[in-house]
Amino acid sequence: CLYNSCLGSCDGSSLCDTNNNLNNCSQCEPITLELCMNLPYDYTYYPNYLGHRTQKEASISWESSLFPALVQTNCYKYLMFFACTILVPKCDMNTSQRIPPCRALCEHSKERCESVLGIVGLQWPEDTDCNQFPEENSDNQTCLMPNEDVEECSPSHFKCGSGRCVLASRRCNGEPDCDDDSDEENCGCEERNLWECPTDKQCLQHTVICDGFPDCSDHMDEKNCSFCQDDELECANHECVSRDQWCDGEAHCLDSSDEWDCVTLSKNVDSFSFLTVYRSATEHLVCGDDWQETLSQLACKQMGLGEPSMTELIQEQKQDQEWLILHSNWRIFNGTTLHELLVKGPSCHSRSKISLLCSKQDCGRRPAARMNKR
Amino acid sequence: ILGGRTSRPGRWPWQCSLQSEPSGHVCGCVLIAKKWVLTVAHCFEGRETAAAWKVVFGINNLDHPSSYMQTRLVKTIILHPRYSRAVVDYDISIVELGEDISETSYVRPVCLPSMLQSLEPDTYCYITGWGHMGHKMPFKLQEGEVRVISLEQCQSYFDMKTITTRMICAGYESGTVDSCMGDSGGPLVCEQPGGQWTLFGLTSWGSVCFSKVLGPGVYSNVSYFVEWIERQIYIHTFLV
Repeated sequence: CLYNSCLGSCDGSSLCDTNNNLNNCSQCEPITLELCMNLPYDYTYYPNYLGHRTQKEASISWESSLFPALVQTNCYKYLMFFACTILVPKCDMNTSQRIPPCRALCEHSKERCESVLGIVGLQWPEDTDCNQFPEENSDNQTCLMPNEDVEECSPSHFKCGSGRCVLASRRCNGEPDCDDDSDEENCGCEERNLWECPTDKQCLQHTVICDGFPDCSDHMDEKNCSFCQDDELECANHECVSRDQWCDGEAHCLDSSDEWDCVTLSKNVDSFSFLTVYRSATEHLVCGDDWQETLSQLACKQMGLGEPSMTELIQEQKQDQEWLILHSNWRIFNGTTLHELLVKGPSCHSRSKISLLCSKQDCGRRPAARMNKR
Repeated sequence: ILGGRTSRPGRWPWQCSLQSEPSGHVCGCVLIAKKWVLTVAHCFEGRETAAAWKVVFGINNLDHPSSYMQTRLVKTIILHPRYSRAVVDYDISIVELGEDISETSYVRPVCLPSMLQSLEPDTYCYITGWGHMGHKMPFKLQEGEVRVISLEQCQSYFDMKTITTRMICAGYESGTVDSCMGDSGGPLVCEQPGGQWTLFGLTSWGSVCFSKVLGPGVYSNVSYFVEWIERQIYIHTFLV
């Protein structure tokens, strides 16, 4: 920029504002540091007073863990406010300048809390020399002082009935942390506006209910999320697709869940593993007529396994067996799944099903690290 | 890796370096199949286009390309849909390579655990990477042995974060051996009976590791994501 140092180049990422020219390099950026999201201002300026160049760096800094823990000791009412004025300094939108805390705010924080740190063998953060900050109202330099509606606790804290702040991770953790034990009261899921798993009583945010990812041990958070017709089946993301489309080789659910685990090896009593396809959500045996070794390779690969180690055709005794047989033109299909090459067949001439053994993918070995005899 | 030691060529043939211009090495990664690599989602923050990345295998010294080195472009980046930047949860991503690697003694995949395989506390495993060593960035791959600790004990080190079942903690109270910036996405592997190595964790986050190191490192719990990983690979291989 012509008049003041600008943020680093945008690395060509689309995040750059297209009309970012040399003159209007704004220094102010919205506060994203979770710890300081309840300040009486919304824009900050980097680098901050601790030398962090970005809010990401500030979020993993030593100070961003130290101050919230120190706030729990109640050493100074406005410590969290002071910490945020140096972690995410206020930015004046008109001048794009950062506005410092007043020296008195810094000195009060340090006087009351430095000794507490000393007890646990820690030091007050080096970069916070209070002399760098202006006196309140000194030659009309503006600086920040807390007013009565400043929040003493950060969004990462729980405010005790007594007014103290304890870390949110300690809320309802089974151990009283507040001096009045209020952090262990009203710990039911509903009281905290959370959803309760029926079996393991886990509390979940409402946003994860019916989102396609089970969180309760019994997956109840993903049950009763949609109401499909009788001839339909529910996808993992709770869409409904026709039963006929299940495991037909083409994804009909947006999350492809109608095509998951379609080809498996089902064990039977004498530990043969038979190739099974879950067409239309019904288990089908695969007929051995015209079977080729390349099809065994495709089946093993599709199941994420290694090469086929054994393929056998075994007579099926049951009469009313539902079969899948090879499509007459299966050879012209390429780059597809095994079950796409199969169609429901009226009968299987040889009445033989396919017993398949696949080796495991070789992994986790390091031949070069061998001990070489000397 | 803090408190580790320089590794030797071939000791960790699944370790890879995720690179992007102009930075060069950005994160670690792990080979799990000829065309598939695992790393963590936070490595792609702000740079999620596949064309911006390449993956380097079979090297020990970042600065000296070895004869065993293989480089592949990135075809697809699949971030976990629940990855949360704010709390670094579900921090995992799958990377599809432009083409298969050639398996050699110096470039080989690691085993994935089964969904039910979990790590017991006090198990000793290895972490590797080209990340910060506390006082400098190394050229040679570093390795360190860490001890798995329970989630409850781990939570006590990290007041400001919630340790979830998607995470594994490993290291030491004093932080003597730990992962650090630049190791993210690299492996936490444990040797199984029979000598096979299995991937249980991906380096994800921890306390500041340049100074005042405290507490263990936190790793994405691969066992938790195995079904998701296998399904994504199936979808992108057979259902494209």
